[in-house]
Amino acid sequence: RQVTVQRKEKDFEGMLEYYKDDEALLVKTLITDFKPNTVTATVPCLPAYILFMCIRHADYINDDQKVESLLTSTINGIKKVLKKNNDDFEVTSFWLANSSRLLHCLKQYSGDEVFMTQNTAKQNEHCLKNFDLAEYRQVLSDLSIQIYQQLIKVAEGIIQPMIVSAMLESESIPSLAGVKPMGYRNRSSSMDTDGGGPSSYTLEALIRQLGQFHGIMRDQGLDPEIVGQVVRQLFHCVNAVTLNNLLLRKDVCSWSNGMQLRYNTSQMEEWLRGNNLYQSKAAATLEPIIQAAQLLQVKKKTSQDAEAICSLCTALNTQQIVKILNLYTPLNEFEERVTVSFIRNIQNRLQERNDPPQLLVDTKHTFPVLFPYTPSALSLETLHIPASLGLDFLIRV
Amino acid sequence: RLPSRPRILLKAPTLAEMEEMNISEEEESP
Repeated sequence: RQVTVQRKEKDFEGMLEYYKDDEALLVKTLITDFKPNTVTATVPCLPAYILFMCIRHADYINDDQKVESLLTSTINGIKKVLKKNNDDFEVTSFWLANSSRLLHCLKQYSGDEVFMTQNTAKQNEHCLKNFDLAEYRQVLSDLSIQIYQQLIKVAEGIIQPMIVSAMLESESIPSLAGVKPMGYRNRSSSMDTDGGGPSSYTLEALIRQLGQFHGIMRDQGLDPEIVGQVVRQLFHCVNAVTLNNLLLRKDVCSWSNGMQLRYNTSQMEEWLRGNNLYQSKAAATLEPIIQAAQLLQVKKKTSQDAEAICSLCTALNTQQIVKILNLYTPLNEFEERVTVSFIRNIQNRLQERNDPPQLLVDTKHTFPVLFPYTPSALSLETLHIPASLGLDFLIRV
Repeated sequence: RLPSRPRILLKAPTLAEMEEMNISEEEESP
């Protein structure tokens, strides 16, 4: 079985044969004991392709039990890894990429014509011959959703403690440093001289963290559509936590903080553009805090000002607009507070909107996740398995 | 291309059922 005969690639059929007794070893080597960083220099989602090539061989020899057993062990193995690494972004992202890739493979090689339109002739030859795995596709889709939810939970847990200080408290515009509303100057300056406690994250640190998440997901070959959905969900979290704090804290409702917040949101938008994520709908989730920042900056005196505010603040509800106007704190003795009659004017204008009464944003709101079908251009017969993976018990067929 | 012959549908348990089976298997093993 260990005799290796040099064969040309065209002789391979893109399948991997294994002995039934080796199934547990396969799952242990490729899933439960697997370290994602051992395959950084190979084809993205290598474990998914290897598993699929094993499934193909079991299908080819018409062994339904072997197919079912491998798929069940694979799914249970992935669940086990996720449970053990439930706070690890890299491992969770890796298995999201691989389960969704395995799901795509089960579709691409199912023999269903809807999934074959982009296949090469060779890929069509590699379609499953004997079994319809539609029910297992459903299980893998459910599993992928579970992994996605875990990934969001892990990422949110990392960025949540950074959001308030990065978006509302750190001073990323140098010229604005020290310009704070009356009576709040000390709070910020004492934080700066602390030398950075656990709560003093800068905007740069938050963006760097988002960059790390993005880099990991991209390098692991997670579908760009899924990456976009993760980023959108994290941007929703940034928006919700920032806005909720703004709505409860008088000290951040000032003209200069509006300027700071507008700058910070523009940096976030810039990050999306720089990473080709602007189409991901993530930018739209920032609209409420962009409008809140503008609301802090615009004039709030005349009836025309009231009209302008109402047409500007479409992503904030009446309660939120009124609350920000009430909290607005003048920067110095030359600036006036927002008058009661101005706020009434706004309320009258917004009456017809019938906005919901909730003041705070639901930070836990989750957008429904979708895994659009993404076939691969890879030819299975060309797949190279590095010897370092310790899978020499698999026989290329 | 020749039309392929119909494939046999392999019935799969749900994700939750798979987990239950897995747990009971682990309990049985020493």
